[in-house]
Amino acid sequence: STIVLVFEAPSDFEFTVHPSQKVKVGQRLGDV
Amino acid sequence: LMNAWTETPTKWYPLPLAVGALLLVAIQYRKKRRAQEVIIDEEGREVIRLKGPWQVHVLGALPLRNFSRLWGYVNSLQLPVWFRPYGYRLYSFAFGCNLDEIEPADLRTYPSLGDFFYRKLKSGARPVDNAALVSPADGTMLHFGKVQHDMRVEQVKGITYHLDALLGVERPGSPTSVVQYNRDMSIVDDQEFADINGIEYTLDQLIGGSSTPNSPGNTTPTEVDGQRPNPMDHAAKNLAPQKFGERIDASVEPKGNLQDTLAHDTEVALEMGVKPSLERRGSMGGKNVRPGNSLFFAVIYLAPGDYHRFHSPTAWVVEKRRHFVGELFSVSPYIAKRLENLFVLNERVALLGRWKHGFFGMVPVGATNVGSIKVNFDQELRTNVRGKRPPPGTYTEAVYSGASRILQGQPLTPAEEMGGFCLG
Repeated sequence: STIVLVFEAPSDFEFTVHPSQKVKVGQRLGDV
Repeated sequence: LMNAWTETPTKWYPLPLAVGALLLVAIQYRKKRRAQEVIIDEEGREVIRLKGPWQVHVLGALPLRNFSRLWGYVNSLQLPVWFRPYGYRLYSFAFGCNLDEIEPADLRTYPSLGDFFYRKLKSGARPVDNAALVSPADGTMLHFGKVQHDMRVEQVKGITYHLDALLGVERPGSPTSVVQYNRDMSIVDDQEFADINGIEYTLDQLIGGSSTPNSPGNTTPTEVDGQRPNPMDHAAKNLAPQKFGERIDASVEPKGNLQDTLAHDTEVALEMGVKPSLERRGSMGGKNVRPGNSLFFAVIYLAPGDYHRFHSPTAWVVEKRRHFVGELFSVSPYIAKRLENLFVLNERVALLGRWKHGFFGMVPVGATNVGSIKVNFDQELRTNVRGKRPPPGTYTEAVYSGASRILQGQPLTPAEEMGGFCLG
């Protein structure tokens, strides 16, 4: 199964993860 | 033969110009034909079809939805109590589950593999970061980035699909356009069309405005036992049973008493940094983003051993859900790299709403082994069910305006449990 997030954010929004990284619920994905 | 192979002299000579030209024409023709494989419907939208190498077409020929339901049935069978700890430990060893964090910890209490698969985590097992966006699930980040200007989202590097196809297209205009949409898709017959029109709903009423339906004898719902009245109950009753392409008001499970609910809603409103009278722009697909904003996407893959409930990735309000009944291909990275339009072919539930920066959408996508998607606050939702399949791209829409009067949707705090994926 997969979850796709699509969202509007300020253009300077930055993801703090990298592709193929394992993530857990509540872990930071990105911030403005 | 050996002599001929070894002793025949190789004689090179130039091809005539015409042959080279023909070759170029053939290559161009092939390219053009491939480009034309993107079929556009009468409204200018891409028609989603199965595209990919031969393995993908073999998969497409299999009855994956039936497999999925059979898989679900098999895994719902109760296992002998003595076998459960051994069986679940073996499964955990094979798929890398961490048994130290599950609740309840006693493996004998999970009657079937399906129940174990949908296990809960101990309170505090997942600390929540204070970031704008947190992970909604345990899994692997497959891909993320910015949605390009032509509204195409990257599935994997080099393979894209259209945002409209993923989230559904919002038809502009009047209530007629909503019903007309159904008629165009040949899903709702004339009688049902008349029934819907006979109630004389306006679009605002139908998608969650504040006024009540305009039908004779209608009464305004009143508050009973702390449960918030749903002004669209009447609409929901008249539109039942659900038909594909219809828009109904979902019945939302109340969260405790009214005081708790208000406290919860206020918490979300404060997290979102807004007053209860929310600005309602930018919540319908995010095409009109605010100045200085962009659209972003992120794809998280949940492997079979991962915890399979999903949580809210931020403080937001879910205004509606769109249920797309589709295929149930595997969504493993192997298939995602090969099957174009995978996420818009598969059965999925698009939860659309808004957060402090504008539009926010979360789309749980089903797969062969996990075809059932649950949303805790939506008791109407039924996924991976038998029956006639609607045309690709159509969806059933439900609005959650009755869930919170102050926020006009289902408010969610960061990391609040929203639902999950079940086997089959």
